[in-house]
Amino acid sequence: FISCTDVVRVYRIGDIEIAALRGLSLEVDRGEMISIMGPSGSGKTTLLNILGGLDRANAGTIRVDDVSLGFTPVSELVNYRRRVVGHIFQNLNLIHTLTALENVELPMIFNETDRGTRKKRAEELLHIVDLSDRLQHKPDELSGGQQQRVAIAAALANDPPILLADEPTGELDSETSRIIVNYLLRINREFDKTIIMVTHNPIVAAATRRILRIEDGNIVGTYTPAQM
Amino acid sequence: FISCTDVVRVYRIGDIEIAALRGLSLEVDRGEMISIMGPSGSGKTTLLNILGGLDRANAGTIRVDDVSLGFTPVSELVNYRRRVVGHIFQNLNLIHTLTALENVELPMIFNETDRGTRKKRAEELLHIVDLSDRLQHKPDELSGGQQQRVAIAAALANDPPILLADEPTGELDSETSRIIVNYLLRINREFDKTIIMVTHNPIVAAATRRILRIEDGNIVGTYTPAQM
Ligand SMILES: Nc1ncnc2c1ncn2[C@@H]1O[C@H](COP(=O)(O)OP(=O)(O)OP(=O)(O)O)[C@@H](O)[C@H]1O
Ligand SMILES: Nc1ncnc2c1ncn2[C@@H]1O[C@H](COP(=O)(O)OP(=O)(O)OP(=O)(O)O)[C@@H](O)[C@H]1O
Ligand SMILES: [Mg+2]
Ligand SMILES: [Mg+2]
Repeated sequence: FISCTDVVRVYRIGDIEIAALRGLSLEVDRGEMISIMGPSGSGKTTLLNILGGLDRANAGTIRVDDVSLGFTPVSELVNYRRRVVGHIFQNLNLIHTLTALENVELPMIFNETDRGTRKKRAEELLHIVDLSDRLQHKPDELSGGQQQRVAIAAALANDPPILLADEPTGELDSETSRIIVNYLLRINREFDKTIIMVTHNPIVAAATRRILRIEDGNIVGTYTPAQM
Repeated sequence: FISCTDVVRVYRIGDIEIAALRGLSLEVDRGEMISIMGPSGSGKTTLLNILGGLDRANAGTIRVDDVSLGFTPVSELVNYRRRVVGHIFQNLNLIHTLTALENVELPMIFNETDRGTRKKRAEELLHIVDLSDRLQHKPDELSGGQQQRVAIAAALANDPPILLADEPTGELDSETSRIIVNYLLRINREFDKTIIMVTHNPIVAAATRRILRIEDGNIVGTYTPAQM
């Protein structure tokens, strides 16, 4: 369903080259939920950005369902990002001039969802992440963990078949982390969502059936929860 | 050394009041390193922002050494922030137009440190956080964890006697977290720094001798590492 073969991503800054991905290969089946762990700077966000259609690899092939990401025109990438993949960003990417509710509505506005449907859906998602009493608050009026939960709700707004979650529990206490991970597990099982989650927390990773280890831009190992 | 007595902080947004701190009291001795844990939205960042001279309480008394923070004129708060306290922010607060090196130099520029001294110190601190090979990179050219480490180095630039660390390892893998926490423990012991660290990670908290639990804007318990 998701297939990466020998993916390379090199960033160039002046004369310096940083090889973030060095011929990375992985496969994820439809309806699977996996975790990726690895040291800081090992290429996790880079990988998720490419899978999310926000960046392009320098070499290698990436297929998501019937979309070959390296060959897709920019106009079709926009459609891919709206309908196929939801992305919980490590740096949250909330719009600071919009309220929590408006941040969750925004992806649906781009998707041309009607007003009543999107407001109801946004309220529903913010309820799931326990922020029903903060709908009209802007990001600067929320704690770090509350902001992260708005970002999670926003990523789910268009009910995407694939979810890329880049450290979705980094700012959250254990109990709230558990609620979020349980929610992701539920939508994986009940709605057949494909979920790739990056995490530094082995307890969170152990909730998934397969954990990949990335180091220096390559997958170096696969683990089961028991091995965590 | 640090004393909070019945500290209240209420945020008002239109007609709504959010009571972030509800009569919180705590004491920290000079040279002590403590942790604070608590659920998302429980008041941890609010407390650190007040102790860091970035916000004011609505009621209560806060003394840090001989400075009474509620009565300090703004001009003296600026001096307090430059010389007395270093702050590792939860949202990092890096300047995106500056390189890693310049971000660490900036607090020293405000402190009027001479150029040669500050460049050397900045390089030294970025070496400690294992970023010697990334001095000229801007935050957008660094991973999430690399950015966090720049923020840590910046907080230490003026060698403050007090360090407020708001989730300093949230973006870091276990090994890098361990390096950072060991470094903080070392400066606490060798240089008598007073450190207050907020963390969601019980392993990180257990590195300190005293762990405070905060819930709904109050300290509700004190623990030892053994109890973690
Ligand atoms: N500028 C603000 N305006 C309004 N409310 C605020 C503001 N800053 C914080 N709050 C609210 O005050 C409460 C405490 O926030 P605080 O940031 O101190 O929590 P926290 O314990 O650091 O949480 P987290 O673990 O999520 O970072 C929260 O309900 C938050 O939404
Ligand atoms: N825009 C960019 N320009 C230059 N280098 C970059 C850029 N983005 C990432 N890098 C570099 O590529 C490498 C991989 O970065 P990436 O963000 O994928 O790491 P990561 O595994 O997500 O790390 P973390 O756990 O710290 O978030 C790092 O060395 C990083 O500094
Ligand atoms: Mg990352
Ligand atoms: Mg906080």
